[in-house]
Amino acid sequence: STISMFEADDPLIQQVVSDAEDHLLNAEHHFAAFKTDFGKTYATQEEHDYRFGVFKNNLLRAKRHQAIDPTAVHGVTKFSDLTPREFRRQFLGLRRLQLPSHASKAPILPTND
Amino acid sequence: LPSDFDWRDYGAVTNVKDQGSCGSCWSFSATGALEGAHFLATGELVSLSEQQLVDCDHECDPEEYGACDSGCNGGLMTTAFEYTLKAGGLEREQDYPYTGTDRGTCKFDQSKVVASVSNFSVISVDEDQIAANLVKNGPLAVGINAVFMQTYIGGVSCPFICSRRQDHGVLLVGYGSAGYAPIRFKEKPFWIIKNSWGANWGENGYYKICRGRNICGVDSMVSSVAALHTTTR
Repeated sequence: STISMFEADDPLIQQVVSDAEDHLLNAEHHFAAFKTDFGKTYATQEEHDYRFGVFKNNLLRAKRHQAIDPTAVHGVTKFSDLTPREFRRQFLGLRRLQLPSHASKAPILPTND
Repeated sequence: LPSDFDWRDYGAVTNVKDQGSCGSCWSFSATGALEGAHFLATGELVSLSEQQLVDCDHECDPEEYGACDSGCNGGLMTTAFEYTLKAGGLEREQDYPYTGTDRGTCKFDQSKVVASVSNFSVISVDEDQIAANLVKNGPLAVGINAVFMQTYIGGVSCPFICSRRQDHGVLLVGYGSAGYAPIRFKEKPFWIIKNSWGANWGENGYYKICRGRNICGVDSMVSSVAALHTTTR
């Protein structure tokens, strides 16, 4: 409603408005499918609402990843109701490499033929 | 070097596993590498115990005070190999099954060891050397930045920008010469990565990431392990 007639004719503005509407309209549908596909349940309505908010943010993140990484397919995964921090804490666990000087280095192998 | 190579085609890779909500990726990466090395040494593919590493491996990096393998709080594949070398080896998955927690005590039984490490080494940041070591020595333990993996569904991941700070341990099992990259109008070579988030993630549990410029740090932390030729029970 704040977009002037002039702006509304702009294809870029229309695209942004359309994307935002699509996102809001489809998020609930995607979240319902996500819960079914991955067997997700939440103990309280508050938890459910919070996870839905996280899920919506992750839809946008997947869209950003798709733009930055166009040769892969990005979208809803079983981690879509986790914040990036939760994802890192629960599923990643590699200590930072301090290349040990006592570890032997692999000999250089021939790579021709 | 062959233009395409995949250790799955030779039976050197066990089924995709699931680490659950536990930061034990390092242990899956380490067992995957030793499973492959044991296969090369003996011709037998055995699923090895990550839980043994989670419960019993508290090996520390001698160069950094307090940097120790620490169950669900993280670890490092090279220190896991060091532990395995000192402990005498790893038990079978079925003898010491995965629980997804690190609250248990160590229940390692040396009489049940089925795979042992003879030595391990780190590989230089050189894609040809990585490929050569992969083909010669079996699947390799690698570190990677996993930021794009949270939303990954399939295809060849080749982000324009990605941090090289590794935070996830995975297993390099092969490579391909031509993953189609339509937006760049050319075929792109890629690595084939086995992950430990179950078969319902990515491409049946696998991730493809493009080769060529150390994307997401995939070439920076690569280690190879060799297994002793042991006889099993």
